Amino acid sequence: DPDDPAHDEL
Amino acid sequence: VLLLKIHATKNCSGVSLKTQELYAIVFVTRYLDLLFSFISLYNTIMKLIFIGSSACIIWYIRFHRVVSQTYDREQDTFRVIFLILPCLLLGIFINHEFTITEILWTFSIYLEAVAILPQLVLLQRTKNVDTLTGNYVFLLGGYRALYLLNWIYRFLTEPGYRQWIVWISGTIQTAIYCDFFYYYFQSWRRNEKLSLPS
Repeated sequence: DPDDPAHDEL
Repeated sequence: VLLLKIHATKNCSGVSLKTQELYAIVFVTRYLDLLFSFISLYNTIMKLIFIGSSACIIWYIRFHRVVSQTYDREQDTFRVIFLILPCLLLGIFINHEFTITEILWTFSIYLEAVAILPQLVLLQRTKNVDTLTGNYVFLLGGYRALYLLNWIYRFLTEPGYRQWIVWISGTIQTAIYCDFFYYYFQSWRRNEKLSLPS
């Protein structure tokens, strides 16, 4: 789901 | 940079404890996912460094026998509750998913955008800003500014990559530094000590 961004940034 | 400066000079004048405590809140509430998700070794190590270094800095300013004497207690008076509370409310109402971890993560994104404000106010009150402290604020702002490039790159190369909450907050965060960047470069060009106009 593109509206559910993976929190892969710091 | 800041931890090394404090450790080496045993001096924290011009450093805002309020900003460091806000960052500690930001890192702890954002990196709760250390407990239940793994992204990469780099990601995990950096999260631990961010939490650990801000905890160390807070310890130095609050409890170190020598360093704590140099803290500008009377100048560092920003009322952080006026930042924390609105960010918490914003996190509760504008988020991707109404769960505790997601609300705390979103809160940390909002809080990070404004966490530098007590430090900037303190710098403005400090007549001669320590070079290392100036460099620390510059590097912190520069680091976030580079994210803007990273987001553009990822938007262009990763299909479906977008994250409006992070983008808007990060843009505001970088904008808050603009004034500081201007005076930082001016003092650099003129080879003078940094001082912000009041």
